[in-house]
Amino acid sequence: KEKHKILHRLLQNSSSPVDL
Amino acid sequence: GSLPDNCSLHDIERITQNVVKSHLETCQYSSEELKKLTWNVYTPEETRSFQLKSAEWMWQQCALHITNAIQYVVEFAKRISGFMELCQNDQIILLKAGCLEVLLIRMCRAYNSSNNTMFFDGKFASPQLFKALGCDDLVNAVFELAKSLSRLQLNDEEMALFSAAVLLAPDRPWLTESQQVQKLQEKVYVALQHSLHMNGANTEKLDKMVSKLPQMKSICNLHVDKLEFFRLVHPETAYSFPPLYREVFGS
Repeated sequence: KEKHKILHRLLQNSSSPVDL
Repeated sequence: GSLPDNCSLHDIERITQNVVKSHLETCQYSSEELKKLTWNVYTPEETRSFQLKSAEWMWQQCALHITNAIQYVVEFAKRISGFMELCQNDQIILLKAGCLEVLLIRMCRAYNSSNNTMFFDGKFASPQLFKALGCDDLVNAVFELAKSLSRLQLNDEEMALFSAAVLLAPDRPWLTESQQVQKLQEKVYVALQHSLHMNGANTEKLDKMVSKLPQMKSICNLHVDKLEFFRLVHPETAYSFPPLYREVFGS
């Protein structure tokens, strides 16, 4: 998880560049 | 052709709608925006100034743009029915291995075959603009792929389904539930066949799409090779690349 924490975060959070 | 027994026409239409909607909602630029910008081409002077930039600066710029684009691909994946039901390990594996391939497919929307230019940082750029990167072979390979993909004139539906099929690749190393991924890919693939069939495209079109896969894989491998070489020569700059870029393409 540590190695891919940003991907994990992107996958977890509901906001996204598309919504921003 | 005949539908698999566990896949009704209704299923196919539902999958197609889901994947196309996910694709359209997560494209950085709409087709209309890109069309408007098509003739907004960098002048020779502007191209020259890019060419005179340092390798570090140019790599940084490209890493930033790729990182930004990857976030949209992650969002695309999340919206594909079934993807978020995969285990987290497999979600990460599929994205790490497939996001650049999906980007390469999406990139042909931003490619103008009449003058061999690609949308980059606000305007359309020729391959020569990227000279400072020091990897002309990679840049030319990307432009060549974009040229051959654009020749297929994929519509949004075909591009969306093709992207999803490429992303949902069950043969990625280290997948824990590859069978589940295979099931998803099979349904998307059937939807793609169905879409091509309904649009009167001949079977050759699907074969031509699939024939691009080795080219895409070799570009992805070349990208990693070039990045590793760049990292040896400019470790500080490579370390300052966006964390997501380092995470996805780091060794």
